[in-house]
Amino acid sequence: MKLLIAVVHNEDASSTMDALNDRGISVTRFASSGGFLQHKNVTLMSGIDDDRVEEVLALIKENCRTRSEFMNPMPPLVEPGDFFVPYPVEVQVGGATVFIMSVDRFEKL
Amino acid sequence: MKLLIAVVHNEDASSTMDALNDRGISVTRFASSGGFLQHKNVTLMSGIDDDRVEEVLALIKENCRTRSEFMNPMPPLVEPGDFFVPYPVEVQVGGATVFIMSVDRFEKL
Amino acid sequence: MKLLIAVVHNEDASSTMDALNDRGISVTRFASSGGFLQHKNVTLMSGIDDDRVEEVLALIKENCRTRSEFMNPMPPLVEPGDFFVPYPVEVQVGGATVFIMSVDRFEKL
Ligand SMILES: Nc1ncnc2c1ncn2[C@@H]1O[C@@H]2COP(=O)(O)O[C@H]3[C@@H](O)[C@H](n4cnc5c(N)ncnc54)O[C@@H]3COP(=O)(O)O[C@H]2[C@H]1O
Ligand SMILES: Nc1ncnc2c1ncn2[C@@H]1O[C@@H]2COP(=O)(O)O[C@H]3[C@@H](O)[C@H](n4cnc5c(N)ncnc54)O[C@@H]3COP(=O)(O)O[C@H]2[C@H]1O
Ligand SMILES: Nc1ncnc2c1ncn2[C@@H]1O[C@@H]2COP(=O)(O)O[C@H]3[C@@H](O)[C@H](n4cnc5c(N)ncnc54)O[C@@H]3COP(=O)(O)O[C@H]2[C@H]1O
Repeated sequence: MKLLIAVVHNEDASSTMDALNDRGISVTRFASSGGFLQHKNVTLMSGIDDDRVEEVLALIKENCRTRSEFMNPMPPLVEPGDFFVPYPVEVQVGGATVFIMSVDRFEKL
Repeated sequence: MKLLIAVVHNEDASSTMDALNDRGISVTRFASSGGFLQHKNVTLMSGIDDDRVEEVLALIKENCRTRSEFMNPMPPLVEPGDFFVPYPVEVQVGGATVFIMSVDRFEKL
Repeated sequence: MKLLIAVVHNEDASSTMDALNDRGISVTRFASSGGFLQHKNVTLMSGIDDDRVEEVLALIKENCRTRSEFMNPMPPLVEPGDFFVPYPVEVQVGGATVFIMSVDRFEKL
């Protein structure tokens, strides 16, 4: 068994979970947030059979897409009387960031 | 060292954590939710010595039990004038779903 | 690649994440809580190249420090008429508890 951990965008989380559940793949969802943008996102955790990894990655790819988000840059130190108008900076946030690890033992108690 | 990750029912979380703590086993708790029922549950994470895995699994089994939960099925597409009365469907939710993984390195900084 | 999971104190989380981000190390943050003190804490998750583990551990050590927290001991069973004044017990909470695991596969979808 493998443990798959995927950080996905808020807006893609539900459709991704539904797509996995429709194929009998169980998922647990966690609220999380990113370090760079400090925006909320979602982390999905799923224990899957080794031979279903490709199928699960394809489902995640279909349901998660890249989006643009805007962040306000930190204002630089300005001279008194100067004006600083922050133009929001556009940042691309990927579809999904996925880690796959080996599970030594799986139990349903 | 092993990292144990257990998804348990809300109502079993506190007694399970207390049972582990009473034996000097540290645990960290996360709010989570299931993909199928969309109900809140709890995920416990505990780094444990290899030789205590059986003891910890026995403690989790003692403190987590199977429960019935009800979910409302999605209404089918009905003809105008037809009536659909959703009977809640009973779903068994297990005691605990447990993943055990190897830890390459453990540090207390 | 390694997956690093660090349980840190609430007050150290933001400075730790900023220190990692400043060096281009991505981090995802989860709200969590400890089993013993039942206080809120933060769990950080970061997928890092094998050759940056020492650098990341040093950054965490610099930004997380040991603190004292107080917990109210459980009152013992007292005889009627007796008085029990709980003196808060001081507990040391470490800087960071860190687990490092191997990642079989990493994907950006
Ligand atoms: N130091 C930096 N300089 C410039 N741009 C930066 C940057 N750090 C991040 N970004 C950009 O900002 C987006 C959001 O990052 P954030 O850390 O908020 O949110 C991240 C984080 O929560 C998680 N994540 C990504 N890589 C990770 C890793 N190696 N370990 C743990 N979490 C990761 O996935 C979310 C989306 O990541 P994604 O790469 O698609 O998208 C990232 C990336 O395009
Ligand atoms: N391999 C895995 N990877 C990650 N997390 C896992 C997992 N297996 C279980 N979980 C987590 O444990 C919770 C309870 O699962 P359990 O199998 O006992 O109890 C399940 C199961 O009896 C049933 N169920 C789940 N998926 C189903 C499906 N596709 N068809 C029919 N019944 C399903 O509904 C109950 C609640 O499921 P829910 O998803 O809400 O909540 C799940 C999920 O959060
Ligand atoms: N092996 C492990 N697996 C998973 N998570 C782990 C872990 N070791 C530590 N943690 C997490 O890190 C937090 C701080 O642990 P620390 O050992 O620095 O600081 C601890 C420790 O000094 C003390 N402590 C914990 N359990 C104890 C016990 N059974 N008896 C006496 N003192 C205890 O209380 C402090 C707070 O503990 P708390 O449980 O509230 O919160 C813990 C827990 O959330």
